[in-house]
Amino acid sequence: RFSQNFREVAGRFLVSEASTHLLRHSRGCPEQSQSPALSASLCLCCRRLVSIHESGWKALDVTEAVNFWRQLHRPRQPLLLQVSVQRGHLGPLASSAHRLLRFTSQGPAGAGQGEPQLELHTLDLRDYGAHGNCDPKAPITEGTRCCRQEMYIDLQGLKWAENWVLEPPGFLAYECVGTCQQPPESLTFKWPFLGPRQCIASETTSLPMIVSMEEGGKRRPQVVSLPNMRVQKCSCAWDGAPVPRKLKP
Amino acid sequence: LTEEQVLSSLLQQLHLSKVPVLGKADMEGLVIPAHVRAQYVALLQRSHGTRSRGK
Repeated sequence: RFSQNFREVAGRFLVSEASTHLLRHSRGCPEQSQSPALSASLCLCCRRLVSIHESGWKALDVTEAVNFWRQLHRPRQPLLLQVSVQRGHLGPLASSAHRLLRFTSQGPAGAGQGEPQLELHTLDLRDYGAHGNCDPKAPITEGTRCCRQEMYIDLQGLKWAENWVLEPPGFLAYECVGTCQQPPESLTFKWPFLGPRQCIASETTSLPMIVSMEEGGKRRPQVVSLPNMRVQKCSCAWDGAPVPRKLKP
Repeated sequence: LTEEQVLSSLLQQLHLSKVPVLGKADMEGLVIPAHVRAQYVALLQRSHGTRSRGK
């Protein structure tokens, strides 16, 4: 709504079940869901935990999806946004609880307001982004901009790892420190759902280990990989939402 | 990241509920075979190359 070069996207509900609302630009769009190319670029943008005892708005940051869509070559396929309630792979109890969730309209029933809003804002990440790796020589102060700082975890010094973890003796895990510049009031969402921009670990990588495991009464070395153990990149983001990264269409 | 988080993730990956009780004797004669070390090095190189999306 605030961006000069994007008109506000007005969509209509084309598929409407209790658990799925598909928002699509409805003017003259050919039927896309059969197009294999589109299905190839389907990505999960973000997830929210919803309590079945609450009712209200959830803000979902679709920055990465919009960025990816903008990089597609013209003529580009329309951007499809789908919000759905996870239904698969749940136990009988949880799935019955999930069936209680309903999408609801903004205004009173039948007031014609029942449309989600897509608001596009742009921020110059040179001002509002993170600053890569921290300067090891500079102390971290209140004014330090979000950066990645070295943090070494010495496994050899840990009692529980003794005689069990064979490799590595320790590893650089890094951590994200510092603060993020907040956008001016005029740009921030009026909805009370987005807190301040935070310095988060936006990319992480796994840590392989060799541990001693019992097999057939004997101890054998075994490789195991621990996910999300090392921070690769720190970024400024709202509410932990993924941040845009250079995607190749 | 804390050491407790590392331990919790390790127990989860190995489907263990607690840390095995091991002594020096369990280490005697324990050698890391070449194929296990090769697998470890390959995973290490891959983890430095690929990135997964954090929170």
